[in-house]
Amino acid sequence: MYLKQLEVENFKSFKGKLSIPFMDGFTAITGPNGSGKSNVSDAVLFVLGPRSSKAIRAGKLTDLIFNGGKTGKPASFCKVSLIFDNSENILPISTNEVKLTRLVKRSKNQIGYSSNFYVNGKKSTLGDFDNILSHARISSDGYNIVQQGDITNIVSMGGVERRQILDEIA
Amino acid sequence: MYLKQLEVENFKSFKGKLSIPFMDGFTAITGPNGSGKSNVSDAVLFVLGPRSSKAIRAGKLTDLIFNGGKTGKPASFCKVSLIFDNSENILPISTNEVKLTRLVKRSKNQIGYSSNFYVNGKKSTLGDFDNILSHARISSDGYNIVQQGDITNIVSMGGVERRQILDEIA
Amino acid sequence: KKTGLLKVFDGINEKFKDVYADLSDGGEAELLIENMTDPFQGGLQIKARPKGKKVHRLEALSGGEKGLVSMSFIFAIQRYQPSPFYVLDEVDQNLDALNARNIAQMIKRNSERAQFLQISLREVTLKEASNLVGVTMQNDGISKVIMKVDLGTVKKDIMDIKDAD
Amino acid sequence: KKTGLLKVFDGINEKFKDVYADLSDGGEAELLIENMTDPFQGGLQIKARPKGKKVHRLEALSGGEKGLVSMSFIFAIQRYQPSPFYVLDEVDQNLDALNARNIAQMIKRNSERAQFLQISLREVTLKEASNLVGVTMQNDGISKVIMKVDLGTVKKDIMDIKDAD
Ligand SMILES: Nc1ncnc2c1ncn2[C@@H]1O[C@H](COP(=O)(O)OP(=O)(O)OP(=O)(O)O)[C@@H](O)[C@H]1O
Ligand SMILES: Nc1ncnc2c1ncn2[C@@H]1O[C@H](COP(=O)(O)OP(=O)(O)OP(=O)(O)O)[C@@H](O)[C@H]1O
Ligand SMILES: [Mg+2]
Ligand SMILES: [Mg+2]
Repeated sequence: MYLKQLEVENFKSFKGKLSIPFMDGFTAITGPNGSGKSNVSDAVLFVLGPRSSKAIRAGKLTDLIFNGGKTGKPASFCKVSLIFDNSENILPISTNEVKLTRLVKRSKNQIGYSSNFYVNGKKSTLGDFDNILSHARISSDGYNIVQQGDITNIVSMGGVERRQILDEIA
Repeated sequence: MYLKQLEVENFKSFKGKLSIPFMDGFTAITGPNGSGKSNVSDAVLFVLGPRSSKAIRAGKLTDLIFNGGKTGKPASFCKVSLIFDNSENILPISTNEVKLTRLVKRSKNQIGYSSNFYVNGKKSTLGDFDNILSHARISSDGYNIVQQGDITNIVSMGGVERRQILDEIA
Repeated sequence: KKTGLLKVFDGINEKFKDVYADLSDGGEAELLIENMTDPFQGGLQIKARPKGKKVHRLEALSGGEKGLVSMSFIFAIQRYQPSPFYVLDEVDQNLDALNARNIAQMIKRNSERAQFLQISLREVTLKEASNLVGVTMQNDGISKVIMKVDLGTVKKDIMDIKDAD
Repeated sequence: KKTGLLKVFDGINEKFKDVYADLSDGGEAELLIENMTDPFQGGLQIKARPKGKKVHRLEALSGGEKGLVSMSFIFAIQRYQPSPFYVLDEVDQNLDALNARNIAQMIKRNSERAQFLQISLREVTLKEASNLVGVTMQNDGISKVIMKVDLGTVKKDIMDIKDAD
């Protein structure tokens, strides 16, 4: 099982629809400062549903919607899909590929927003995602994703916080 | 005016007496992880007398005394001198060079310690150091010394703490 | 509950010792539960001794030495409870060229059992990867992704510096 | 007291705008006093807009973009109130090769008026310095200093990696 493709649409600095295929094994991602590398990691975390939006460097979820860049108009929604290869049937879904999608739409009144989850295109919930992903031991709070700067936290965090990482695993 | 020489004796990972001459202009310091580069910057900060020992990554001042390395015996004192070129008479001392020395000695009872300051070899105080160095606008709390990791603090610190940097200068 | 935590602790601690000894070329490290009678009342400590040094407080280690301890902890968790994919963002920021290469080589070995996406600015890391993806942005605030780049293209076109470090 | 702070603020803000525009090749940044009537009741904010982008909350900037803002703030203080010497420890840790070189080149220019000691692991920074000092340690926990090294020696002997990044 591996992450076969990442589809982003109007997510942070990604305008419009963009599909990024990934190979299995070891892929390095590089590019200049501010080009959007960490936004790729934020896109993955966005779908895995972190407990807090702070983890994806946003004050509120609508900060994640493409703001138009230098001259354009802000988009009205952002959408990210993770497409996993499921040929080994690790995920409890009977298809060869499993597509997990999260969509955040600004409300008409520009203040609120709606947040929806989909599995292979059918409406779902964050709870479902957690359940599906737990079969592959993927969690947004575990150490699957080490965000920029996190590396210095492991040594500097307190003993109790560090123990809680083990509690999660137990 | 510039820092002409740094003399360290049993300071952190520096065993015995070591004198490091510096040129004016731009000097880069490099070397493997854990080799002692940041200890050089700590040595400078040690003499400038930071408000807190946390700034030199020590629980207590005696943590700064060479611990003997892999197999040796811990030293009983550590001493650092900053030797400034004063040919332009910026510092209010009439010599061409000004040597500021700080010495920390473990007490006989191994628990306490004494901390002494010297100017050109004559006993002095931290207050004297502050006064002498303020003529050259050198201070341990200003931005003369940017420690490892500090660079990420400037943006992440709160507004009031950031304003206090300006208060210091005013 | 307590036996569950202690079982996880033993498993991860064993891997942590191995990984750190490997990455630090002979240093020693271990995890310690502060309160063995009631682990939930205390925390989890880390003790590390780089090769050729005395044991120190964790805070007294250098930036790069702390990075090695942290990566050992992460790899230990991954070995104890393997997951199919990982994303690591600039975990090599404080590592010297040798340590950065060692970490990248360990990731390369681990990538036979799991997928790794590593974001990095360091050439020594990019050299070890099997695949390379570039992310760029023109002056319009819009990110573009360039698939299948080679290292030469990265230095010239993406990082815009001819003799990059 | 208030006039003193506002005078310092104006002086540093002016330099901050210049330095950031220079380092970011055309971006805009400024300092803002939260409470102009009573500055001591509020804090000091930073607003920065990288070239080609909309203004963001400071937290939304990338790691390297934050590094550039921080260095601009430090250089602005140094220009407003020059001091004879500075020590900078791995300030280039999150910068890409181009930004790391730009910062090193600014330090080189500033080093005509003041002494700079910069600790760095990045070759692109080491190349800009006028003098190079190496710090090493054998397996005995004792630091040694090697004066006047050249870049070739650094890569081979000090950093112990033949084709370093
Ligand atoms: N909603 C949004 N709309 C448009 N752009 C956004 C949005 N949110 C964040 N950004 C932009 O994304 C950029 C940051 O990208 P990111 O953090 O991924 O950079 P990076 O490639 O990781 O850089 P570094 O190497 O410095 O870490 C910021 O400059 C910000 O302007
Ligand atoms: N009192 C002491 N006696 C002996 N060694 C000490 C003492 N205090 C600290 N050290 C050693 O100094 C080392 C750290 O050195 P330092 O932080 O200067 O490394 P560095 O060259 O900056 O590395 P990095 O590139 O990882 O930042 C630690 O490994 C620690 O063992
Ligand atoms: Mg980033
Ligand atoms: Mg260091």
